[in-house]
Order: sequence, then C-alpha cells, then structure tokens
Amino acid sequence: MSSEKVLNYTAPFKSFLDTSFFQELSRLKLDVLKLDSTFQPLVVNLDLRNIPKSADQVPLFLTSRGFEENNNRSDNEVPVRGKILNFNVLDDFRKLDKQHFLRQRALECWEDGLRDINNCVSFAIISFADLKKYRFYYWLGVPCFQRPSSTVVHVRSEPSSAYICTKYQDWFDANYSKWVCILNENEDIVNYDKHIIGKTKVLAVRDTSTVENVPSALTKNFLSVLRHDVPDLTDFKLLIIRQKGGSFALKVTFVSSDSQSSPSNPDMKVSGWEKNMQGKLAPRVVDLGSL
Amino acid sequence: DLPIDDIDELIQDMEIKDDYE
Repeated sequence: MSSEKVLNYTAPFKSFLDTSFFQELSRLKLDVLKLDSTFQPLVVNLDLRNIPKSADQVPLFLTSRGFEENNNRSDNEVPVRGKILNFNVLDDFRKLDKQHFLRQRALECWEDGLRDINNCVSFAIISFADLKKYRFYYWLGVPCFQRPSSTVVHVRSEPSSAYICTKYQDWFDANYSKWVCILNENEDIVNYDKHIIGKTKVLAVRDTSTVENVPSALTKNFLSVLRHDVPDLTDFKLLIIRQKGGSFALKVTFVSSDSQSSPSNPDMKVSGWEKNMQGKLAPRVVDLGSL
Repeated sequence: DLPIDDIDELIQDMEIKDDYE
C-alpha cells in the first residue's frame, strides 16, 4: 500500500449493554433518582487485547459495574468515561433533538481535549425505562468531531516496522489512560506536548478499530485538537497503534487554513450515534419483561 | 404501554437520516 487515498474512519466502539446494566438502571431510578432526570456518570474499561475476531471495533461492554466510580480496572484495560441521561417520559426521549444533544457532548469533548488531548474520548447514553413492562429504550453515542481546519486533504501510507509498532504498544500498555503520544527530539516516546510535536511531527494514536488500514473515527477528535494546538503543522506522520496487531503509519496533510473559528464556539462536524440492530441511525429497544 | 407495531413506528420516527460520517 503506497498510493494516495482518502482517509476513511470506522465507528469507534460497538456497544453491548447487558441485563445487569438495565437492572441497576431500574434500581437507581426507583430507589435513588426517582424523578431526577440529570446525567449520571458511567465508566467502561475497554479490553483492547480481547477483541472478537469478527468485530470491526473494540466492544464497549456495559454491565451494572458501569455505574461504579471505581470498578476495578484490570491490567491492559483502558477506562472510558461516559454518562447516561434517563428520561422520565417516553415522549421527552422521543422529542429530544438528538443531533443537538450529540453536538453538545462533542463540544464538551472538544473543551476537555483542549485541556488534555487524552480527554476527548467519551460516550453518552439517552434512555427511557418503562418499568411496568420492563422495556428499555436507549441510544448510545460516541462524540466524534472534525473541524474544517483539521480536514485531511492528502494521505499516503508510510512504512512502519513491527519493532517500532511494538514500542508504541508497550508505551500505551504502560500508560493506560493515554490515547495519544509523540516522539521527542531524542526519538523517545513521550506524552503529547504541542511544542515538541511541532518540531518532531510524529503523532501516535491508540486505535479501537480492527478494520485493515481504517482507523476509528476518534482519530478525528485528536486531529482536531492537534490542528488547534499547532496551527502551523500541516504535514506529519500519523501512527495508528493497535494492541492486537494491525498497526499502520500514514503521512498526513491537513487542508490549508488561515482562519480558525473561536475555540468556545467552534465550527465542527459531529457524528457518533450508534446504528441499531437494523443498521439504522435510531434507538434500540430491549424487552426484559420475560426475565 | 405501546404495542410492538407502535414501538417500531416510534423508533423509525426518531431515525436520523443525515448523520455526518
């Protein structure tokens, strides 16, 4: 693979919400939240080394433990923070402006990412629990955003040795909360630093996709923050690092851009609602009445 | 309580057509 190509992306995660998740949501709704319809925090530990062979991305597996602040992360697991907004009324769930909601979540990720590029990964769930029928309506979104200035206009495959990729894998293993790293002037792998990458021009990103040569759409978040942090950086090497093999390198060129919108009200395209079992961008329904 | 057919209709009603990818 050496020719120029368009940079495509896959969905970052595939969610699995098990029965215990809905049982805990029911318990919270009845015993704690009652009519309180505010965001509740969630956390998922991603297992990047045990991805089913047939999967195109890392599973986002939510159980009742997702509601626990400290849910005993295992070695090699990567924590991802999220939140759930459970509506009291089905009609409120239906009427919510879903695109506006996801854009708001993307803006939060963007602002978090400006403070620390590793913090621009999260997920959000909207739900309605019909506790009479034990039927749950829900929709999970992973905010992915791209600013016009971070549009990639030119991408070309670069050679990358297994030895180099293993070095990055080892770094990510040792730095489980990091999504991004760079090379410094001594060619050591170090934490992201906008002053250093402006000189060394090598960015490595932890990837959740398993599709050959196609990174996760979360890459757009990192590239948007990078372009904001280092506006003069137009050409750089992008390493897509996977813990289970399939890492690859790209030479990337950003679009020329003289103007950037305000960081507090950025112009950005947002995507990330998960498709349902029918392949539609629409909510899912789980009927646990028979249980 | 919604019958199953109405649930399908409700879900279809919420479908987003033009999500950016």
